[in-house]
Amino acid sequence: ADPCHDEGGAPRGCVPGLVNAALGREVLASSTCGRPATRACDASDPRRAHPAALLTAAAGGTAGPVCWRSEALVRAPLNVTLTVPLGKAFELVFISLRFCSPPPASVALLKSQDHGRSWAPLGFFSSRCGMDYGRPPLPATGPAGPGPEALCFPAPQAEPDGGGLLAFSVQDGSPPGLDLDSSPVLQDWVTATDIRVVLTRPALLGDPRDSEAVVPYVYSATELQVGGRCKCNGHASQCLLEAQGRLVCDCQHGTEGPDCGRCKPFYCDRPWQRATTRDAHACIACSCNGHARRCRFNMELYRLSGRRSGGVCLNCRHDTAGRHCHYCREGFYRDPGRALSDRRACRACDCHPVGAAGKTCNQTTGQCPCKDGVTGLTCNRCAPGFQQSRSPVAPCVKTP
Amino acid sequence: EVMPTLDMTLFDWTDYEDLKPEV
Repeated sequence: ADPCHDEGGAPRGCVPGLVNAALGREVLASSTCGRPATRACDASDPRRAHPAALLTAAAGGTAGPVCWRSEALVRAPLNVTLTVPLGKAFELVFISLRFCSPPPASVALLKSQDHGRSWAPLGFFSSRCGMDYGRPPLPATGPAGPGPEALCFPAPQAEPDGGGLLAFSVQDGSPPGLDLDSSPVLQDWVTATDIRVVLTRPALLGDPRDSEAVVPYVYSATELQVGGRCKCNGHASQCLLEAQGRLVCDCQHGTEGPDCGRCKPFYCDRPWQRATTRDAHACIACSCNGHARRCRFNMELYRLSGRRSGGVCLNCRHDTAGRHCHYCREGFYRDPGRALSDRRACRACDCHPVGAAGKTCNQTTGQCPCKDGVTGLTCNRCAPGFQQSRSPVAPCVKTP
Repeated sequence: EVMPTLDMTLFDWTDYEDLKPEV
């Protein structure tokens, strides 16, 4: 079964499956233990190393450590950043991170939509939202405004095993009732190319005002999961790895681009649109009767057509012309015995250089304009009652 | 009656050299 087409072959909206977009991805940690080596952590010894790669490694990969660890933090700044480039745009569903040590008292989740050039908050987790992030704690009613916003949730709780779980549903920051299909604001909210986790404040094991009492803190975590769907705007059911190692959508419906975010060059009879569950909004090939390889979109024609067709064929070949290469160019006429799509659908007028008054024939009948007394489709004979003269200006004169 | 096609060799181009088609 083809998720992007129905049984009759008609296009329908389709989306890739839900995956852990972080699985196997590189993680950039601002702090990792083991350089220089300590008794507990040695970056050069696989049995005692705690690299950031463990955050996104497949479960059960090695017999060694399973948790990433930061360096021991004693004084400010106590924040550590974990950045995961996802490789392309994803539509996020959830983010989770399992802590191997007591979970931090404050964590910020950020996203980038431009491969790390700019960042925007997705959510905050803190026992003191106002002090750490300048935000009120989670209001019972959810976002105050009409659109999604980064809210401050309670910090993750310590569990009996000494760890804890940070779990964030991306739609938690969104007002109820917004639908991904119909809300561009929500589509923007869930879209990310990179995820950043900022471990802002540790759960200090001591009184920070008393330097003697402060115990060095180590952030430690594993299983960073970024649940989401490869973003293909409803025009692909899977993403594929290119030869260069880039992840791209397997675009259908006449679309192209890493996110199927534009129409293919010849598929511009109407503007690109994201597919919905009700309408695939497929890009449609221009109608050029097989005589052109390129076309462009004209919004004015599209409006005038009742938003049905706006494609204009470019460089019509085979002596055709017109917006759809649907008639013959000047000096040619339609051969009624051939289909419009036939490479030889247009025949040269072939008007006689002396008998015809011009070189352009009737585009439908092929009749050339004849001088007085001349007849024939190409004006190559004298009409009955006329005979050929010696003058090329009046090639046929009345028979005396 | 089908008239014969125009015979280009019969035309006198003396005064119309500029109109003479290239052969």
